[in-house]
Amino acid sequence: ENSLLRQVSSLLRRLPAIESGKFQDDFL
Amino acid sequence: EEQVLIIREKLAELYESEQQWSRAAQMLSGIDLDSGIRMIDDTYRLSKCVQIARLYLESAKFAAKNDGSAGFIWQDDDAVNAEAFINKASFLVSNSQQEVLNLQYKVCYARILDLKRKFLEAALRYYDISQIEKRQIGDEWIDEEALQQALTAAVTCTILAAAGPQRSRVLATLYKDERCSKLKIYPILQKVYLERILRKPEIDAFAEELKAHQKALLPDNSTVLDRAMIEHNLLSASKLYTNISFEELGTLLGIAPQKAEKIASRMIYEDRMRGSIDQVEAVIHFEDDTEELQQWDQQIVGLCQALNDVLDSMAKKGL
Amino acid sequence: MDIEQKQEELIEYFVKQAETHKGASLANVIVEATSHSSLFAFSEILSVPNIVQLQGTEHSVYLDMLRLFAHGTWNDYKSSAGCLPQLIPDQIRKLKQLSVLTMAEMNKVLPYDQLMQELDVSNVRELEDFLINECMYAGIVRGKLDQLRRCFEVQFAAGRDLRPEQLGSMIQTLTNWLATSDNLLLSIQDKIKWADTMSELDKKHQKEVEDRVEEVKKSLS
Repeated sequence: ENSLLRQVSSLLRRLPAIESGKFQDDFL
Repeated sequence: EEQVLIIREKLAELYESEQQWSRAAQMLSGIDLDSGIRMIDDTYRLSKCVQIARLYLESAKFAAKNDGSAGFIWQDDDAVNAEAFINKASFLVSNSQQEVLNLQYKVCYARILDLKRKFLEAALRYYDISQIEKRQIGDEWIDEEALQQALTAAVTCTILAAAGPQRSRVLATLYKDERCSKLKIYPILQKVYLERILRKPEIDAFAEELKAHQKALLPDNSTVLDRAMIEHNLLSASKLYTNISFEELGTLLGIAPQKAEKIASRMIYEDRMRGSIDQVEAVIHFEDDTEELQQWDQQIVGLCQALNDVLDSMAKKGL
Repeated sequence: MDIEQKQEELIEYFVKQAETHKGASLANVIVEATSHSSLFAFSEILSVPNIVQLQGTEHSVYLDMLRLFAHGTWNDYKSSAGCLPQLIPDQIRKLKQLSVLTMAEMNKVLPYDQLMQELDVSNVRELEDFLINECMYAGIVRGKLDQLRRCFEVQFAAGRDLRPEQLGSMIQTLTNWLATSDNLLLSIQDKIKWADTMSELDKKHQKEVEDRVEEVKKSLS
């Protein structure tokens, strides 16, 4: 199922959900 | 008074037939609608106020067609007079059962707000008019064309209104109204709703459809359209950029960097855009409305949604 | 509506076209598919028997072209332009769009310099206009342009066709994600247990203190 594979591939690229410096400060 | 009234109405009729709208309006304005001597019922008063306002509007529209080309804004007495009489009518319309008159009042009011560049209020009234269900009111037929015009006017005024949360709400209402998808103006409505940057060819095509007063110059020598488009594009850019130099922003918006900075600072000050300006670096930093942690949550929600979509697709395909 | 849903019908259409055409007309189908502004997926078309049978024929260059659009980039095209048909502007734009997707597969932060090199673009304005009009507004990526750091931060990128060798790393990533999620759930459950225990202890302690207070009151009275 190529379409599914493309969707999963796109999904995985959304990880990590956020990685900005500002987020680290807020998260801590 | 009775004779005077008859003569005035006859004279106004003649001026109107010669398209001397302002003189016809002035002639009727001389009728003393609040006279204590004669009994005048509210319906007559309302019909006269609406008629006078419509005549002043016709005159203002006519003047705009001529003055507008001179490129100067005109604070035309006609628009002011029209508003004065429509305000008088506002006190009378709530008790009126005359559907035709009420509709004329609504149209008049919307056009006056439009003329006075109170675009968002005008858009809401045009939209209200476009939703009329009846196709015959009194002996007047309401055809689809008229409703489409009202809808188009609503879209146009919303696009011309100052960018901000209120305008976004009206844009969403119009974009979701499937009647709009059939309008010639729909492509630009879609881009404005999706907060996409509008390029010069699209703006020029939209300008072709505007009325004279909507292309009139503001005191700072820019047009209403310029201001609306620059503010819209600035907001759209704020969705695409974390930060941008004023040099590049000016290029993107098609204006001088200094002007871009001035408009941006005003929008930030008026809380219609989130951001900060570093004048030393000549850079504007856009801020997201949502805090980082909330953005994190939103990204995770999006991720889980996408995961669900994949699982749904797999289920659909029997995997 | 996301990009996969948008292009589903297009894929079906071009697969049918590929199944009902042969030879030179099949080459036209390939050019049409690789020019279409809303199509970014080509694996399904590549697996149609008629397409596979182009191998070794005078039209095999079109099979190579389709493979390029399924997995290749603009740089790949430039390095083998001699043995591929000349691309038309719509195809060039699409291949550059696909190149952005390939870059987004590796990183979530794409430096302008790398993008400009990859896309043959000479200035920032041109690069940003391409990313805005042809990528973000086309719905294949979502992200933010950062002029100060000269980079494009990708929040979402549509998936390109996968090469067979990518499957392994995808499964590995999914396995890691699953393990991380399981651990996260476990640690959340531990935290909940810890919180429950602590609240029990607090309640018990509070009760003891209250009893003690009562005792003292009684003894005083």
